[in-house]
Amino acid sequence: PQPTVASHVPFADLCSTLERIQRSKTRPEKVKHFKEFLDSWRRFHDALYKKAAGVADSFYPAMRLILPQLERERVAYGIKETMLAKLYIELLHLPKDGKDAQKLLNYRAPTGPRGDAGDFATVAYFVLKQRCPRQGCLTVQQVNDVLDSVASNNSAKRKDLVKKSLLQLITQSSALEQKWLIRMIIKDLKLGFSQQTVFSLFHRDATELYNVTTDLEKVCRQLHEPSVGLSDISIALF
Amino acid sequence: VGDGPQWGVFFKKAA
Repeated sequence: PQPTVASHVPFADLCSTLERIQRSKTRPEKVKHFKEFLDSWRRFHDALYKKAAGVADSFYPAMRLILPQLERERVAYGIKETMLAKLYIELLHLPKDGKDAQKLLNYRAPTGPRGDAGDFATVAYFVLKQRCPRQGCLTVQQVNDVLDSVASNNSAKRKDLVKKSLLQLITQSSALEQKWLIRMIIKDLKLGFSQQTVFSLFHRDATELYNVTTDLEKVCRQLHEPSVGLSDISIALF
Repeated sequence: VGDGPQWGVFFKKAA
């Protein structure tokens, strides 16, 4: 099978983009960082497929990670903060009563001056920073593949396999990547950037098509070309 | 590293 765009894009590049969006104070800055990533993806797509007809590959593998709350293809992960905390404690061999284990388990408690109380992903980031690889090695496609197996093993009630998949993600990712992975799994990215904004930057007709179909994959595939609008594809639709 | 396009050429990492 032809390698997809997602199989070429390091997950780290998506995460650094999300980090920049989140850190930006102004809307134009946030927009700029998102557009840079999206435009690179589209240009790379053009170079990879050379405008071949009938290409199903699209921005979808990234979009479903950017808007995890709209995920429909994957069933629930069955994972919340407490389970992740226990998993990290086990994996990192943290003493159960030690400072870091307690930080993870009591992530809601107000802590220091960082103002990260209540945000498990940020608490985990500071615990993980000293303890995991500087650089991750996963691509966007690999992350989606592992999340697929987390979801399907969860629905098959194979907790051992869910854990195995999560370990795979954790051992191959940097602390920054894990912070974003956690947010994707919890399905709250905290970007300060609405779903509406993401859609409108992707394509002028994206919100409309999403409202009709609630199908993120279809939105990404059919509106891949910014110059091709809903009126052009509606003949095929209806 | 093959003959195909390289992602790194398309996406410039911010300094």
